[in-house]
Amino acid sequence: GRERMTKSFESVNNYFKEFFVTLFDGGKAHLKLVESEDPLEAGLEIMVSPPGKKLQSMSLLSGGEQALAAIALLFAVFKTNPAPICVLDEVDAPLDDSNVHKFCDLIERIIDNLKTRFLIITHNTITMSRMNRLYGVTMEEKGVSQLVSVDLERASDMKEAV
Amino acid sequence: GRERMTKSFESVNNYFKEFFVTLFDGGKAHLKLVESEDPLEAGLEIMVSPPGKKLQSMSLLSGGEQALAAIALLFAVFKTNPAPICVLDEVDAPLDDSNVHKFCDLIERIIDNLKTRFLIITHNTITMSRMNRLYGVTMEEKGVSQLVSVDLERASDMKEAV
Amino acid sequence: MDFSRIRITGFKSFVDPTELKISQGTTGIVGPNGCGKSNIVESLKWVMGESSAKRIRGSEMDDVIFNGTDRRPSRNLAEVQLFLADNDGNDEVVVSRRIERELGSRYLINGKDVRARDLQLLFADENIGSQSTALVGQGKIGSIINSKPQERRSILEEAA
Amino acid sequence: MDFSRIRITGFKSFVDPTELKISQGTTGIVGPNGCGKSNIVESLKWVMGESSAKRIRGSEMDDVIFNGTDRRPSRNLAEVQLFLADNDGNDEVVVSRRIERELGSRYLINGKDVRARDLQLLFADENIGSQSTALVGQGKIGSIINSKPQERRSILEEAA
Ligand SMILES: Nc1ncnc2c1ncn2[C@@H]1O[C@H](COP(=O)(O)OP(=O)(O)OP(=O)(O)O)[C@@H](O)[C@H]1O
Ligand SMILES: Nc1ncnc2c1ncn2[C@@H]1O[C@H](COP(=O)(O)OP(=O)(O)OP(=O)(O)O)[C@@H](O)[C@H]1O
Ligand SMILES: [Mg+2]
Ligand SMILES: [Mg+2]
Repeated sequence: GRERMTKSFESVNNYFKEFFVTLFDGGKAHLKLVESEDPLEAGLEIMVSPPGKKLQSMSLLSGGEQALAAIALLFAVFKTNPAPICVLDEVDAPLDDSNVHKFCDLIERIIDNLKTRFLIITHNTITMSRMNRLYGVTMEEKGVSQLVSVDLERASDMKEAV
Repeated sequence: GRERMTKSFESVNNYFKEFFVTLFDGGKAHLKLVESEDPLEAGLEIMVSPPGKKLQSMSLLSGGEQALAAIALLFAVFKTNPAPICVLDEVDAPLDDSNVHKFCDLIERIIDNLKTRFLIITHNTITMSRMNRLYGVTMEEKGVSQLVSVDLERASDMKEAV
Repeated sequence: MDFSRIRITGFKSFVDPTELKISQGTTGIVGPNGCGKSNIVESLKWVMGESSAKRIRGSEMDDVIFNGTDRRPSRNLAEVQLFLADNDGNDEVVVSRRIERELGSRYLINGKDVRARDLQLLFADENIGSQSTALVGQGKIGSIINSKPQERRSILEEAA
Repeated sequence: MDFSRIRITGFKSFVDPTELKISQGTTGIVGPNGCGKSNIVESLKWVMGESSAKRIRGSEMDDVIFNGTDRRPSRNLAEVQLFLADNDGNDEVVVSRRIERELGSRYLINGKDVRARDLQLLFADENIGSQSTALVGQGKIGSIINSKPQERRSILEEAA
């Protein structure tokens, strides 16, 4: 119990450190168990220093920086214990264009040696352009959803459609 | 005290109903005082039915629909008691393109008979294109912010810059 | 086992039978606000045995059943089917959850009634479940950022 | 009175003196994640007399002072000045707030020291304040959506 949690924490922490540096193009970060000596009781604190900035708790970062750090954490947990499917609902919303590209790069790297199938819900045209395929959800009839296959070139029309 | 709160609530409720219909292109919504008969004690509930859908509490709406309803509420409060300045920090983040246009339309309508100056922080290129002017914030030197004036045509480069 | 496709009928805004193919690599899902994208995510959690209506934006589990529009009457039945394939791509297992208004949920594996627990265990063997960190809902990033250290540790418990 | 411009020095990432002109109509502020946009919003709240460091992402008020980078030492002084103009566009009032590390904040109106309360009252007369609904911070929409009815009523109190 306790030992498995500790091993698991170390694996998540290592992936988190690695993914943070990948997404932020530098800087340092680590996870910290707080409020208790017992790994089964402790809380999880996230310590980050983006490139060129001081080490601080997550709460001092910008909205987009916080989202990016949270993404690094989610992927670190995922990589520690991979699942056959991964679904991401609009996690790219607060990211600027350059960070959206890094987010997509990281997904491609993670997929590389896992059989996981990803479903990625997004409003972001950059993310859309980097998917292997696209489905559109429409409500031609009010209140009734339908699924349609979308041509990657038609992606921008899809997003505009009401 | 109590009477002023009641008058104020009615004004906010009326503007909210109006702005909701404008942003959603139909549907109905209203505010409801709950948990107490006393307007100085009651909580604020938001009842909405988007066009073609049933009346429901805010929690059943989609992420973007919730944001749009919250925007209608914020503007209703603002119109009830206008301020000389209004600052909006990335409120358009969860909106699709068509809703971003409606959001910008509403701002223009509100500005129309008020002297309020708006500062609107955004990552959205549609919002950027509809502003009277743009300033860019950069960190050419890591950790040090600088302000630059941005050409409306250069807006897309600004957004991409790291 | 690979997740091969999901079929949704009567679940929230997907009143008509809808099938989403889950292929290798990355599949993007796009569309305007309120069109039903997050409902797809929730249908997946639900068929994996989600036990809390609140976690899928309902006040009671009947809230997942299509509740009608101006032009269509509400339904009394919702069903989500998940098809799991073996390594050759054959649909070996069909997991199904059905709910009937006021009568609760039924769970089926290859057409045979099972308990909710059996269905949750099947997914646990595949290293996934309705509360898995691999299913990142629309508010999840915000809640990780805003939660206290004690609340955040649930993410770690997923990994262990 | 119109808000005409804001000058920021040593406040968070704005270590060098920076001036933002606040013109009529809509002014968009853009830039990459972490470049300082929300810091501008917070500098405005702060100069209007924000009393809680937590509400501007700090644990204590000294956290608003530029705390250094690899290449620049931290500072001990931060100042934000807000220029209010009369109807002819002349800067009639300069409101200023300064903080010195470990020595707390000073508040000035047209160069004369005043109490925090006087500064807050000046803004209240202009129908604005650090907690005004008109200043919509980056997490505000999410918190309106997720808050309980009792928490949400604070928005109404703003309008009254
Ligand atoms: N039981 C139900 N019956 C019919 N419609 C429902 C039901 N439950 C939810 N809905 C509708 O589904 C819609 C929400 O869909 P969903 O949350 O999937 O949107 P979305 O595509 O994720 O949008 P966004 O981009 O804003 O996140 C709401 O408009 C809601 O009215
Ligand atoms: N006292 C301080 N001294 C120096 N830098 C600081 C200080 N406080 C905050 N910062 C830095 O300011 C940055 C945050 O800026 P801000 O929140 O304004 O970004 P933003 O432009 O709003 O980004 P986003 O688009 O992600 O919301 C952080 O990287 C943080 O390190
Ligand atoms: Mg959604
Ligand atoms: Mg910000």
